[in-house]
Amino acid sequence: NSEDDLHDEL
Amino acid sequence: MNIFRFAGDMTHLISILVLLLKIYATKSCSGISLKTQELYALVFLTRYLDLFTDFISLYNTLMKLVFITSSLAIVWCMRGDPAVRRTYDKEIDTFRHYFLVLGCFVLALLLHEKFTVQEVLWAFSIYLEAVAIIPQLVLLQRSGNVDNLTGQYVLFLGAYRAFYILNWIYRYLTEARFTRWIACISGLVQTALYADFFYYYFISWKNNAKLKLPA
Repeated sequence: NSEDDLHDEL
Repeated sequence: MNIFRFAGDMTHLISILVLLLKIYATKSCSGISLKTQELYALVFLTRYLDLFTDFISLYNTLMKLVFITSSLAIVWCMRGDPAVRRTYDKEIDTFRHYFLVLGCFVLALLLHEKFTVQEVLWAFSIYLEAVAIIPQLVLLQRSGNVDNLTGQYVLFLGAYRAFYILNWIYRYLTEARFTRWIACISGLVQTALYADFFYYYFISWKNNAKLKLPA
């Protein structure tokens, strides 16, 4: 899902 | 978000504040590698391309803006401000960092999450950040004496990715499908590069002596 695709870390 | 990652981000922020303090308070950038600062500016510019397309959180967006503007401000100041520019160790900051950029770009073309512009540049920024400190460490070895603020800058910079490693371990243990091999392995290489600096920093702290890196 899109959540995993995003790089949520800096 | 977990405490390790938050501690890592705060440590990273502190390292940048210490560097800004050193440059603006002492009006000097002696001991600071302009090449490393240029590499960091490139790291943030290529990593945060999603700044305007993917909104993660206010914190995430704010920190990205802080990292991009501060790294550009430092490069601009070291290149542009006459007073600071005069103190730049031009003759010993000679590491050919273009090879680092080229090598990381080729590696990113080979190893990435997805073959898209954004993902290849993201992987490039991860690899480049791992080696960006090399010109700075080389400069410190050549310059011999390291002033306190510069030493603290490099110490916090090295410590931040160590916190991220704890963050990845934590997320791996607590989240079902958490695998970030590119960031994890690069982060381990990045932190390992600071190993000898950490060692000499600890020795100088223990003996209450001036920090000196062996040539």
